[in-house]
Formats: sequence, C-alpha cells, structure tokens
Amino acid sequence: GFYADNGVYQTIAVDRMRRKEQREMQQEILTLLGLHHRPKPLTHGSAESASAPKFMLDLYNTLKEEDGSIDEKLFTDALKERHLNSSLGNVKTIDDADMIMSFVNHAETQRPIIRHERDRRFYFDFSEVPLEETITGAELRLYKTPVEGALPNTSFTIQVYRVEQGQDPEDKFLRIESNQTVLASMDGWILMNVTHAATLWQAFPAYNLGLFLSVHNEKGEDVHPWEAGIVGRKGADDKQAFLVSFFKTAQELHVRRTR
Amino acid sequence: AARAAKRKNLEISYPDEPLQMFAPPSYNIKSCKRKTLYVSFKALGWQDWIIAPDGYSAFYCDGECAFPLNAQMNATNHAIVQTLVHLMEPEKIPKPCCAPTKLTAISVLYFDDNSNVILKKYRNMVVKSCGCH
Repeated sequence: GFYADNGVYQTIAVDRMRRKEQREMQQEILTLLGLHHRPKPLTHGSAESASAPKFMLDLYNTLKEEDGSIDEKLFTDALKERHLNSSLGNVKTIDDADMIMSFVNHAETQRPIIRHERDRRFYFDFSEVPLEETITGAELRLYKTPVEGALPNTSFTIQVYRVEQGQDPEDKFLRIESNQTVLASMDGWILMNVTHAATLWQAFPAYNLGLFLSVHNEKGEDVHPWEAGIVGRKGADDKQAFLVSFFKTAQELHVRRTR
Repeated sequence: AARAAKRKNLEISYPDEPLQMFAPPSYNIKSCKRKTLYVSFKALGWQDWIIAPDGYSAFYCDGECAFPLNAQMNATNHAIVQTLVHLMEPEKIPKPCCAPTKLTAISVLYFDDNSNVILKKYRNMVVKSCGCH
C-alpha cells in the first residue's frame, strides 16, 4: 500500500517491507488517524445511497482539493454556507469544526421502552466518541415530503425529546430538546438542534436512551410522523434520519504519547 | 532507534537525475526537495472502512543542505548561518536540516465500528514544500 515517487515521473511500490513491518506501518497510520484498531463497520449501505454517508461524501467532495488536501478557509466557508439555515443558529460553533461525524439511527437494535415508538424513537451510539473532542453543535436531520391534499399554510409542530431514565427502572421521562413548525407542503431536510443531548451522551454514554419525536397538527392533536410526511424506516435509504455532530479538537498541537 | 531502522527500510535508491552528471561538483549532491510516498488505502484493503480518499500523498523531504545554499530556494536565514558554522567546524556542527517549510491539512472520510461516518480534518499532515532549516 505504499508507493514512492522516484523523481523521474515513475511511481514504484514499496515492497521491501516484511509482513510484520507492513502491519506495524499500518498500525502507525491507524494511530495517526487517532484509531486503536482498524474499524469494522457492521453494516453499511453504499456510500452513494445511504443518507448519512451520502451527506458526508457530498461535504467531503465540496472541501477537498485536487491533490486530496483541504483548504482550511474553504472548509470553514463551505460549512458556513451549508449552515446558514441550520438549526444550530450560532455559525461560529460550526466554523471551528475539526471533525464532523454522522450517526446512523440504531433504534431498531434497541429494546422498545416507549409505547408506539416506531419511527418516533432514534438511537445514536456515542460510546466511541472520544472525550477530548468537544461538541460544538449537533443536529438531527429528518426528511419531510409534502403532504398530499393538505390545505395551503397547513402546518405541523415537530418536537424532539431526550429520553431519560426515571427512578423506577420502568419509568422514562421525556425532556424537550427542540421544536419547530413546518408547513405541510415542505419538501426537504428538517434540522433539529440536539446539541445538549449529544454533549450529555458523550460524557455519559450510559444515559443515552435516545430521542423521541412527537408531531402535532394545528389542532394540537398528536399525529404519526408519516402523516406529516416525515420519512420513516420503510422509506428510501437516502432519506433516512441521521444525526450530524460537529467537534472541535481541544488540543491544537499533536501530542505525542508513549505507546 | 526503531524509527530510524524503519525509515531506513523505506528508503528507495533513486536513480540519478539526468542532469546530475553535468552539474558542478558542489551541486553533485541531491538537493533538498519534496518527494512522494503515496499511501494507498485501496491497496491496503482499507476501503471497507475508508470511504475517501483512495490514498494520500504523504510526501517527505529528502536531500542535502550543502554549501552554497543558493540552490535551496526555501533556505531559511538560520540555515545559512548553520551552514557557515558547519563549514568552520564540520566535525562538531551539523549541516542545516532538510525539512518541511509549509504544511497543509487533509480530510479523511471513514466508517467507525458502529457504521457512523466520520469526516476528520488532520492539520499539518501534507507537506506542501521543503526547505533547509
């Protein structure tokens, strides 16, 4: 996997390393990337079709230059542009991002804890997020399609709650994270600010019981998300809900650690 | 010591440059410049978790910082002083060092164990230019 340019416009493979050395070199690169081991993603859709990888790949392609390096100013400008309408409001928090992470919804792997939670509960695994990365913002992205036959100016109120454990093991509380009113005719991504929940889950992964979505019509009646056009688990791969989090590395300088 | 040994294994015998034999003796040494070590994530079989890029040009600086430093366009003022002192006491004082003068960032897009996707910016990762320090 290593190639050297010999200076006369010819690239040659570095094949003089023994297997053991190659493994060590791979480990060096993994460490450089801040990883302890080579990740083994359990399941992942094609980067072109699944919503979270697609969002990230688009972002990556916006940022990278021809030689694969990134212009830091371009990185900042692109993030700014993408987040002018962001739920996070404070663009400054996103400007400084050193790392952006999209989380896949793992609600289906979790034990149901709330009645009728299908397509209303979301679970994002924060257990691998390193503590030295400070969360500057996090948003839940839900895709909404237009509601057929709805009157003009009809709207829905979307509320996202953080699920919390009560004193009794069976008790669960819902704490409001954010809310937003959207028109029934809206077609696109709804961005809900969930920074507080993400920060809490990073520090205390055991407290992470996920998020709960509630949708109300103009009469204040609770409706199922699909009635408001919010794409659920059975919807298209590229419209599945996911969470995006922005991080700032606490230490600017690369710290050498004894390994 | 382990790092030095590893580096030695990575060194490649570069063929002499065509113009080298016609150059004056003082230029006969390979001057400090940027060289490429391309790390191919694809060839490493890492594409199941690294989405992009296929690999990256790690780059490194290689060559001599020899007197005179006129040929070294990126020589620092300090490098010139270091050269002069080295000439006075060649056994004791080392020559200037061929090292990066400009570094830029690279971003890597990859999956973690939970199939989450990470776009991480690594500062000072890619060598843009080399020079004598």
